[in-house]
Amino acid sequence: IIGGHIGNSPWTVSIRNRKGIHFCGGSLVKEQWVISTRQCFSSCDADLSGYEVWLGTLFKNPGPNDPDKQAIPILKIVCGPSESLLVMLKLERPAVLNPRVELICLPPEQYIVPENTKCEIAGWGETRGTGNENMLHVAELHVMNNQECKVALRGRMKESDLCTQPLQIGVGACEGDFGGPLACLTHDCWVLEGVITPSRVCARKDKPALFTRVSLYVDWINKVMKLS
Amino acid sequence: QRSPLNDFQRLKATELVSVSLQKEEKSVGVEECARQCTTILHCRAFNYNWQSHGCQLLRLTQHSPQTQLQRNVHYDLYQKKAYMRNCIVGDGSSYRGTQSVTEDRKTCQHWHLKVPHDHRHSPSARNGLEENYCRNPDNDQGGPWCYTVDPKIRYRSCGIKKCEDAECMSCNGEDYQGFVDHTESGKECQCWDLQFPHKHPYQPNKYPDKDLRDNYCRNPDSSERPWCYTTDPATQREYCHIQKCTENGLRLATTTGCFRLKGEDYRGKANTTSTGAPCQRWDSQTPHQHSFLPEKYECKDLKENYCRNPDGSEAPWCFTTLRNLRMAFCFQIKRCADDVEVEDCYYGNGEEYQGTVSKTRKGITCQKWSEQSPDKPQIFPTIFPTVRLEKNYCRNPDNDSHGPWCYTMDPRTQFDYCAIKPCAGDKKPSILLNPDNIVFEHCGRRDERLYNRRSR
Repeated sequence: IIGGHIGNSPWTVSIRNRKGIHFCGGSLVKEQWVISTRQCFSSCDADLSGYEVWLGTLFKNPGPNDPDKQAIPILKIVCGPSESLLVMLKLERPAVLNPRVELICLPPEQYIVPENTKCEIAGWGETRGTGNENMLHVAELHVMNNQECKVALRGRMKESDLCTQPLQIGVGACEGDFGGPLACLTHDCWVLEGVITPSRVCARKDKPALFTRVSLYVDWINKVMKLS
Repeated sequence: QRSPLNDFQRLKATELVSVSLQKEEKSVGVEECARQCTTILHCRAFNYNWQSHGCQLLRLTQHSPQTQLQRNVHYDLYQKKAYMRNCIVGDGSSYRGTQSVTEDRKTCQHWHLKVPHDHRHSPSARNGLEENYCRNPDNDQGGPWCYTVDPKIRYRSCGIKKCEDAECMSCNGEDYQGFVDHTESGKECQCWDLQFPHKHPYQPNKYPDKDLRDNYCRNPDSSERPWCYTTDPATQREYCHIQKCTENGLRLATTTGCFRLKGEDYRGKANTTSTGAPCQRWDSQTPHQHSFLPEKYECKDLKENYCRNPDGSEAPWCFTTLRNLRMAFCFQIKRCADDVEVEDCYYGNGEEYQGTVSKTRKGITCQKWSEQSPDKPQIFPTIFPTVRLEKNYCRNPDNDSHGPWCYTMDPRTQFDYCAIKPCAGDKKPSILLNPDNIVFEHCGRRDERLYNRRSR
């Protein structure tokens, strides 16, 4: 995260490859389910044995005896509707919820987050010199109206995208944050309104940032959790 | 530090059974079981029961008559390498394989026979002269040999190759599956499933596609060549000497504009990371030093500063020209569409779809709605009598907004959307709603003081 601060995001998870190296983020939506982005994975039926999700720690490389860290192997991957670029990861066992590991809410189906709603992105990605590379960083963003966003991006957005307002200073997601949450505050609860997707410049000044709009896929998310 | 298990090949979840075998198991550790088998001359293998820690020493191997491999999740079968390898180590005097023809295809004479050729080699348990198998009882430099059944030809070499020559490696040997178990300096390799003398991350169950069997040289991390951890506590890992194939092996069909799977076949010209950081040239060592030299990775096409995946990472990547960012993925390169071509279309959400498409967007055949396997449907014809859930046709009984779907015949994919697209001109009305009353339960709350307390 560029231009953020060290913070607490108990639903943000770190996805690790077989060498234990962080490569993407994700969000815990149920004790045994994480949402992330398709680009982080090789295929919709990838063999993810040896891949893990780490939760409960603020550190990118926690010590071996970090009492808060939960490392849970990934059991399977399920790809979302083709245009969504979302994936759901089923964990081998449920995460244990505690003050450091919490579920993020899912938005109601088809819900539009009101303009100016306060949101956060979180991740262990690059800070490009704006923070501590070993700590989870969080940055605040605000939702932008889709029509205005379309104008600002000269039409390069879909209805299934969600925009946040541009800032004059560089604040935004960067390498390693992909798949992580755009969490927005509604009625005192943090809701997964967007997923950080790749192919965006890190924290571009004066340009809206784009995310996958999760509310369009909530029916799919619930169906996967119910049927799998 | 050497484990006695190094002398054995392990077959997981397998038990060797034979009518002539009585099931006598002694309860000892697996290493002790291996040690006992190594010291007993007649012992060729052992079944190990992980549940009861039962050790059953065997005079037989899977190549012995009237034996059978049986799947049993509680057991592993360990067989002495000398009986299992089809290549030789050194002069091959330890070879106990079952080849019984010479290199010019003459059948071998049984060792206990003296005709057509009389000889002085008497079979014993120690010299392993059994049946008419090729052996090297006199340490011949030419390797295992035998007397032939042809009266005019007394003996011939069997032409069994040394393990380092028996199987060559292409590219960097990532797909090498041969039997070399010593490093180029002659050190014995450590078994991949052991964590001593060297602790390491390459546990075989984490890398099912890397064939990390026993203590054979492998290349799970895209090093220059196959390697192994050694049994010498002072030497963590070393390369192995393995013959290079003259041809570069089967090359991947390459892609340029998009990438498939992990993008190891991507040969396009993208040269920035997802967020626009410029890539460092592969033939440069600044600002980041690295071992991916183009000349050492011939098959990986490490040209210019293009995004590539020479090490089986998640996607094409590169070292960047930014000093504080060593490497990053090029996730902006599009994935090649892996969906199959669609054959039909639907209106709305496809809840009225009555067509006969019966495969998913990935090409997997649909399961019949009335069947109970491989998936046990929670949606079936009697629950939705108004929807014609016929055969295995794609339908949308639950009005899924993403279109018709089906349960699939692939046990790993419970359900998926079908190879059908919305009909042209069928523009869905804007569906974004703005509900007034939203209630969330048991989610999205955090202790805002938690981090502040820690920072203090």
